Amino acid sequence: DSTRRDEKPRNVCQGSANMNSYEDFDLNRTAGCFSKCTHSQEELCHLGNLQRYWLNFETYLVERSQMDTLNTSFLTALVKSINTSVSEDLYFSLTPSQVPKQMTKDEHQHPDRVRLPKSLFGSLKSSRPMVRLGIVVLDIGPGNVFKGSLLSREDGSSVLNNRMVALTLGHIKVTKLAEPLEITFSHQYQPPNMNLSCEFWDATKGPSGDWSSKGCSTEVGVRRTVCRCDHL
Amino acid sequence: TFFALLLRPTLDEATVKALIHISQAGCGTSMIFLAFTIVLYTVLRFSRQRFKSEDAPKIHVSLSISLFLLNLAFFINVGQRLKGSDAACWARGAIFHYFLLCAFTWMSLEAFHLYLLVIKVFNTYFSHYFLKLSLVGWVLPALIVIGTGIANSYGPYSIRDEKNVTTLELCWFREKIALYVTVHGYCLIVFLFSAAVLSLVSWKIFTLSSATAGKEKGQHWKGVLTLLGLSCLVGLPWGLALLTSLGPFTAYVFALFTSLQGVFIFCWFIILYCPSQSTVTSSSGTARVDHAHTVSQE
Repeated sequence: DSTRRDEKPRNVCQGSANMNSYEDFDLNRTAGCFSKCTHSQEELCHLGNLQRYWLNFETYLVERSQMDTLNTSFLTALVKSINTSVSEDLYFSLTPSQVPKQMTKDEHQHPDRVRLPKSLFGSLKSSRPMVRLGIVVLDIGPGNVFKGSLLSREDGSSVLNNRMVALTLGHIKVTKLAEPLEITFSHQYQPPNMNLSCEFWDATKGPSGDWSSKGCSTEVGVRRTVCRCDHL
Repeated sequence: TFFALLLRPTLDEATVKALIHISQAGCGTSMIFLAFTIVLYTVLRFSRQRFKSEDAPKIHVSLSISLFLLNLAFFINVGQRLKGSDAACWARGAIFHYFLLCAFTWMSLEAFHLYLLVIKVFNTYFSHYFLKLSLVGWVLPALIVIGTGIANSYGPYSIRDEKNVTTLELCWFREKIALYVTVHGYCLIVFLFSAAVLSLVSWKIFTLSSATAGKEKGQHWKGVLTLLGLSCLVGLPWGLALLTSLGPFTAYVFALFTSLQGVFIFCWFIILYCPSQSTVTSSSGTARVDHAHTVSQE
């Protein structure tokens, strides 16, 4: 009885339980932390564990998941086997609340999209004929998860639409691309004093990861911004 | 790899410095003119009977006093930065907050008085009217400051530039939530109330002037100028704070208009109370209603 009294309720936002379980139930419960983990509830959350959970989810998708698509209120995903001998660049739509979809050449001007250059796949041709590509669009909500040093800036810095786009190719480390991959984010008109910066989540930066612009360039437009990065 | 587009609102160092200079010059000028207003009222109160009984000039002067003390607190706070003990910093934050809330409250009381004069007009007599206004104007902010102080929300506050370098440090709020509720929220309520009253007043001014026979050339512009004067009185320029995220231009306009509020109030006071009664009656819609209010109170 005394042991039972001392047992604390399991708090999923501490991220210690079910860290590698990606059943619908676990995904939903862990996604609840995006809104639960706020400045006032900081002590209930372990940002490092939570962030790692979602980073590992990419690997799980391309290596172990049997699903081709996933569509929830907080996450949409597409997993597709790609022939490394593709003769053209590949385009995928990233429309919010829709599962990413491969686009034909005529649909290249889709407002939110990703372009993967054919040279990216060409470099893998010699080692494997096919490769699994995972594309995830994740809504990280208004809380503290995946905000990194933005939280300490106190100047209203934010992640555009709280939306992150994850790209995974097999379980391959893709760096120093000759031709960068391209992600286009559409947005409302931004005031002139708003600085827009394309960044990726660097898990090795800071105590529990942080945003970094290394290897990425930003081409700011009035209603859409193009991000080019030389790595995955 | 997760990618995202990060947004960061920025003010470069040069803009921050320019805004600080504008604020300091504007607040300094305001303080001088607010002091003129207070002295002028004191002189007029001893020399003219109407200043003892009329409430409108008393409210203008109360607003002037609160703005004068707010500017003084601003100068001390910005000048001292984070010097002194934690307790001194706490006190400076609390005093600055108190006079800011007093100024906001008196602006809303100006709007309330304007509502009684122009919109309600009849049955506007309240016993000990100015005493009740004073209680709201000086005691309500004190209660909020005491509550905020008990929650230990005052402390060092940093303003950073685009390179995350601190450009200004002062004793203000260390708790963001308290700042949003007791400053931003309070300011928003005052702004919305003042804007609503001013909209009704402008409707009255323009419908009245078009309904009366005196469709003189320039009447329209007099109405516009009256509204501009009233806008400063009820603190409408503070609403520009909502637009400062649109870019540095609106930040400059905000700094200029809010810091010069004392100058505008002085001009308003002079136009209303210094010329002869007949000139005012024929040239200002507000002065006409002012007169009507005095009669209704009697």
